[in-house]
Amino acid sequence: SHLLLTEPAPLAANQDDSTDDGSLRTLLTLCDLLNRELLVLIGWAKQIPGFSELSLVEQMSLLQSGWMEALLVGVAWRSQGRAGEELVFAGNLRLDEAQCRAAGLAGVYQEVRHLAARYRAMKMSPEEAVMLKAMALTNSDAELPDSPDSLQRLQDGLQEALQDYECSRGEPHRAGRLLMSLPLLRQSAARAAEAFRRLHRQHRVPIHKLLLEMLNAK
Amino acid sequence: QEKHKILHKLLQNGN
Repeated sequence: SHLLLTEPAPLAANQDDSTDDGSLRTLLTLCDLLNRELLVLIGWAKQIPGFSELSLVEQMSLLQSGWMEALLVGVAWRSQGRAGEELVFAGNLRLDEAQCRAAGLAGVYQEVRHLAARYRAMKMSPEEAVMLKAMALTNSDAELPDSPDSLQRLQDGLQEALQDYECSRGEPHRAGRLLMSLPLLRQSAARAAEAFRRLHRQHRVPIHKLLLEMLNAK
Repeated sequence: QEKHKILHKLLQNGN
């Protein structure tokens, strides 16, 4: 319930109007949205119980490896609607397969739709969505130089909260089902990050400083 | 950390 309370209000996209090229405009609008979402996510991470007790190095490391996963939980969550064929990045930024392909994000479309279908099939609750976001963010495989005790405590606390929640609903097995969706999330995030790096390097799509820093962090 | 200036700053300054 603490995580639900601290869940930020959804952001709206600011339509880019710097170019006549439709798919570039979409991409620039998306990059601007992601950059702002990233900023909000960094603020939100500090609200995860135990996060602020980690060292600065640990906090940076978790965010650098988990930010795209955390953001994609939100995109997949919003994209579950009906049998929708769109990726809902924001209420006013919904991209179908053709638009994603034109923007160079065909692979991202496939994977995140897959993820959305999986969340939809298990009828993921808002509580589970925020838990998954927090867990994705704290489940880094990066090697951490500091003592791992506080991170372990943070992860244990989240797992316990998830177990408690599922047990209170009388469906304890859902905790495991939720965790089993994490590999697909990580794979989708890796593909998405790679797609944006490629668009930046090969196609010279301008990317905001914070977003670029995070894309190049690993 | 020099390479990750913005993130470093955001975390340190309490946003």
